[in-house]
Amino acid sequence: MNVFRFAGDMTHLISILVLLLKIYTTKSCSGISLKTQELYAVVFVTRYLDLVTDFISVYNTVMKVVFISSSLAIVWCIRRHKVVRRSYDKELDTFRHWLLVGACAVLALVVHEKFSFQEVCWAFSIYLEAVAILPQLVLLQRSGNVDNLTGQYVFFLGAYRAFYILNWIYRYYSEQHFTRWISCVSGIVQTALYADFFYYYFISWKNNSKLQLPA
Amino acid sequence: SSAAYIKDEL
Repeated sequence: MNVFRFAGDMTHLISILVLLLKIYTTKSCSGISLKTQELYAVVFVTRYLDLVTDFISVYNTVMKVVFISSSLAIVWCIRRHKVVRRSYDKELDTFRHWLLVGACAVLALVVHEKFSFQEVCWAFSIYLEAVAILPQLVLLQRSGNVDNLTGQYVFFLGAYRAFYILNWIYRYYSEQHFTRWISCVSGIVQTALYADFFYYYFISWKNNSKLQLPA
Repeated sequence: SSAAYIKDEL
């Protein structure tokens, strides 16, 4: 564990806490893409298949349980909670996210570390996480102004993988034979997808104005 | 195929 990876994990945890805070305090999921949340639930379930078979550390196990349970709880809230579900922007959240699932599944079958069920699922989850934010970014562009908590949620979610890139660079220089091309390339693509959001988020912060993404 | 590395990252 290094400071970059710990900062990344904490930033990721903060993004989830901000989203839970928004849904719990406002009892609303307006501006939140259910499709992105479903993709994240798939990402965590397919990535943490080793939750019960390989024990890395208490921290690792606890964080995996937190990520899986929070992503499933958020999907349940938006789909089933009698108050929250009413504010879901169903007509705006129309990204065909199952196409992303299909494309990542094909890519994982072709490019993986080892051809085993667990490794292919792991590669699939890495690829899917890189594109999972797309439905959310599309929804933000369509829904015009973005409420503060939703903007902060997306900001921390994008920032966490940037810390992971620093972690991979650090590990590359500090450990022999450390190469994780699948994670690195996918992580760079993932962070790049946030580039325009980060730009408009910075502008809104600098001008102290509402976050507006151009349609 | 090469042994896949331990997935110690989240």
